[in-house]
Amino acid sequence: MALAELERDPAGGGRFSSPVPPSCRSRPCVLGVDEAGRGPVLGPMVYAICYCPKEQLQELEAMGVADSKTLSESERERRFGLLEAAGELLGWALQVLPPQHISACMQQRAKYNLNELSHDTATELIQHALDNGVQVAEVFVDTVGPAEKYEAKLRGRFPGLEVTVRPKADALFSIVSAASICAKVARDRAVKCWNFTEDLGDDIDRDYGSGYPNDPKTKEWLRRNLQPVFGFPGLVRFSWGTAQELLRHGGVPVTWADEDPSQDPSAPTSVLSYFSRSSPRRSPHRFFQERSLKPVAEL
Amino acid sequence: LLPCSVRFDGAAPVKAFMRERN
Amino acid sequence: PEQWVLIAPEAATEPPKTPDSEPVFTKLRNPSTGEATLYLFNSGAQQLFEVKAFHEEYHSWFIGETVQQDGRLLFITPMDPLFLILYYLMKADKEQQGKFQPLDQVVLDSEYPYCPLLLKCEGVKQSICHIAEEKEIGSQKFHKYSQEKTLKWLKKKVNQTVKALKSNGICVGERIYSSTFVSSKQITDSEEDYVRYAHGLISEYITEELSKELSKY
Repeated sequence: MALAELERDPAGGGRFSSPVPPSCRSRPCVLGVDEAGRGPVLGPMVYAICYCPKEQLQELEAMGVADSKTLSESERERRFGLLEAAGELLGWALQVLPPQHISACMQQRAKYNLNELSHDTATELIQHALDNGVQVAEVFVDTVGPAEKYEAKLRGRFPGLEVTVRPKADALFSIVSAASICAKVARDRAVKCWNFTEDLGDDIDRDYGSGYPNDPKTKEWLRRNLQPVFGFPGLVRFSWGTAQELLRHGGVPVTWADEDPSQDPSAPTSVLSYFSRSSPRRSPHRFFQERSLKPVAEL
Repeated sequence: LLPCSVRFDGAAPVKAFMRERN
Repeated sequence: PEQWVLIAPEAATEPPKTPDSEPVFTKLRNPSTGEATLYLFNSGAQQLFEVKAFHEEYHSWFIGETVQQDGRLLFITPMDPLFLILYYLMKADKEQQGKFQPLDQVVLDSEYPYCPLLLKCEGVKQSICHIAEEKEIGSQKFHKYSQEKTLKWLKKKVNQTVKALKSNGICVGERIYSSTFVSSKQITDSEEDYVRYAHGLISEYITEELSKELSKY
């Protein structure tokens, strides 16, 4: 029920959250941060926080949220149901980053890489909890990159909070595991209910496997759904190496006016090209030059 | 009119991938 | 490609009255550069049109459910055929040392087989006297290039162009303004600016030599 809004428009992404339990406004809380969908070439990336009063951590553990990675999809759904039902005990929030947003960030001129995007999203979610009155005392974060640097960054950003960043934090801290369940369930549902904004007909091909680049089913789906001019549907992360490679071979070359010349593999311009050997032709009148109007010799 | 050069002449599912807006 | 995107006046696209009189795109000799340039004769070669392309790099078209690599937008605009005929009259004047000749022997070009159609255009026979002296022997007319008449005709063209520039609010001054520049004073271009600009535009349709004469005139 809580994710119904996400299921209506997964491609739209956005923030989704539970109501803040009253106890979380008055008691010091622990807050866990985790993500789902970093590796796949399809679908959104989901960041989640989960928080509860510190003294109620044991109750959380009793729900069996530890070791979320070992759970099957159906088991995760069940555990998420338990978390939802424990609305008096804990709260959660999600940030769903659509694949097109991820691709745009990674490919824009001022590059915004995946790590920066991840850190910023996590930071925003922690801030969201604080802004909504959660008495956050301790933060536990899962990371794939260097933990020390990230921890220092978050400590600097949130000086009043005790911050712990660890790889595989979902196996170490049950609050992170709970966040992990929220993130994974949300991503699974988003991918399952994906609303293709492209008009691809009634028989949309949803047989995309795990979504990981090394999954043959996913690769086959990508090949089947590569349109030479437009590329892939928005479900695909265009910035992923797998997608870019397929586009290079199966797509039509497209050139943009502002493409970075440093990425052009051709040789630099010869200095001699600036010195004209032939007599200069009379240039067109200003009227035509200003309007980019040229005579036509051939159709 | 596109702000890029597409090196292809032929069919393309324009309506499927693009929405018209005034 | 088998299609192009163009903007043309209705006169250019009127349906032909007979099967063999359809509009035709053809190359003719550009009167300024001497190079092959594309023009259009409408149905029955009543009117001549020049073809210009809005052409910037990195453009393509979506046309319905197709993509077209050629990103040009063609503009078809009416053109006075006398500009092209003038070229041949001047050439004949040089080569034949000022002899009077029938027009259909002057307006001939081995490289451009459609060149004689210029004489079919509406009003050409009547307005040729603006650029040539005429002699009638029996029922036949003979023509010879006249610089004096041509300069007078071109001056009228320049004046008409000045009027059109003013009424269309075209900026003709030598100074360049950003399109976002807002001045508290109204920027007015001088009459000389207009004439210079108009002369430059007309010069796109005549030889460099004639352009210099026109400038002096």
